[in-house]
Amino acid sequence: MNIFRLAGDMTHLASVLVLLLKIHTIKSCAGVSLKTQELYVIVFATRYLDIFTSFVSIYNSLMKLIFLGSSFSIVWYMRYHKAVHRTYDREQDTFRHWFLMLPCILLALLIHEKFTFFEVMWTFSLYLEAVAILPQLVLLQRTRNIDNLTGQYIFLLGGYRGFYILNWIYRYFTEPHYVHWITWISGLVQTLLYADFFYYYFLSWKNNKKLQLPA
Amino acid sequence: EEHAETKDEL
Repeated sequence: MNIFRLAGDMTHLASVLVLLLKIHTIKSCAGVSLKTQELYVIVFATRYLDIFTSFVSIYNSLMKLIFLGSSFSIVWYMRYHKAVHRTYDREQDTFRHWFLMLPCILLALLIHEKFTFFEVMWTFSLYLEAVAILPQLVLLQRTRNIDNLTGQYIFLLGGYRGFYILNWIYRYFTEPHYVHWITWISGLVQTLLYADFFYYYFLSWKNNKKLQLPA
Repeated sequence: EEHAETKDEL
């Protein structure tokens, strides 16, 4: 464990807590894409298949349970909690996210480190996570004004993988034979997808204006 | 034989 990875995990945890806070306290999921949340459930479900078979550390297992539990409960809230579901704009959140999964599955079957069930599922979860934010970014373009909590959620979610990139650089230079191109490239693509959001988020913060992505 | 390196990252 290094400081970059810890910062990444804490930023990721913060993003999830911000979203849960928004949904649980103000009972609203306005501006939040259910499609992205569903994709994250699949990302964690396929990423943590080994949660009961391989033990790395208490921290590792605890964080896996937190990410699994929070992503499932966010989807549950948005789908089945009456008050929250009412605030979900289904008309705008129309990204066909199941179509995102197909290329990720195919790519995972083609490009992986080892052709085993676990490894292919794990690689699939990496590819899927890289594009999971797309429905949310599309929804952002459509809904003109987004509230601060949603903006913070996306900012933290994008930032965590940025810290992971620093972690991979650190590990590359400090651990011999630590080379994982698949992880690195999908992590880089994932972070780059947030580039324009980060830009407009920074502008809105600098000019102290509401965050608005150009249509 | 080369052990499958356990995934230590989240």
